[in-house]
Amino acid sequence: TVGAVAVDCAGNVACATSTGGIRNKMVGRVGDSPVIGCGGYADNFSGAVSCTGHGESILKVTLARLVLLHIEQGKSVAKASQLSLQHMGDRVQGAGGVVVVSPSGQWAATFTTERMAWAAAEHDVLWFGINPNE
Amino acid sequence: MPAVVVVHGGAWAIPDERAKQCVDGVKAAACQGLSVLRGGGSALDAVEAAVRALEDNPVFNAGHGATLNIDGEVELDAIIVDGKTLSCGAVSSVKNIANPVTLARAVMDKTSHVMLTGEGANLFAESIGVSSVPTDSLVTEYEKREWEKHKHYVTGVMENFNSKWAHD
Repeated sequence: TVGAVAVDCAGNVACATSTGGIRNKMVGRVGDSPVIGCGGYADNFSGAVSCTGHGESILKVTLARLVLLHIEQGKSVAKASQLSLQHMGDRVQGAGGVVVVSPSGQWAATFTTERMAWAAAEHDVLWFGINPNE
Repeated sequence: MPAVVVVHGGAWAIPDERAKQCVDGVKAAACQGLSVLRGGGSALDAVEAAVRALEDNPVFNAGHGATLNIDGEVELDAIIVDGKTLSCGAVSSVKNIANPVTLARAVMDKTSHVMLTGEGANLFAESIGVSSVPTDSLVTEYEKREWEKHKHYVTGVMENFNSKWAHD
């Protein structure tokens, strides 16, 4: 799965997610990626999220919308991401990752799997990582 | 207001031999998205461009690096959401489309619906001039080898679900 979130100079946010699914999946199986609020969501009120990980778990906790709910309740984008992924692990034993951006330009790349390749571009700075806590 | 693009290339147990390719790919995609913003594009344009770059990179499980289902076919899913208007477009189980994210955006821009699936999504693609591509062009030799290996596993996909090796 791949995904992106962005905020433009007008404070508008957007997200996109795309996937080939899971290897050897049943014909017709659809995971979280194309489901609104699960594989991705964006709202200028709170931010934009793109998700990756175990699709059925992400669907069960509506992960993208859950991250934005925490932001709406006052959490930072990083804390909202951590809490949401922790909730998914606790409730349905699923692992995954998210990239998040707020309308003010705060961003986070958080995951509970072994690795997730991510990159963030802002101004003239490119941030990137693949291992936890990079 | 700062313009920012953040991308991911999938969360899983990425093996060491693929790590550099994955990092290089997400860096290039993030830069692609930011260049769209710098050129006056919207956040929506930027995420589409960034995800297209990732779909075109066979290192990632999307577009040209897609996994195969149990029948050895490609079935792709994608979504795009505009935070300004809450407009959304999505496709699921679409076959042999190189850039499903752009097809998802077309669903958003050209129809009154949110999601098209399967044969309907492919028919819509054809109707707006998005041509399908051969399965072989979307599947890498690495994926063919992995698919062959995993289809002989005693455990099926359901048993592997939620393991570090098997997820989207």
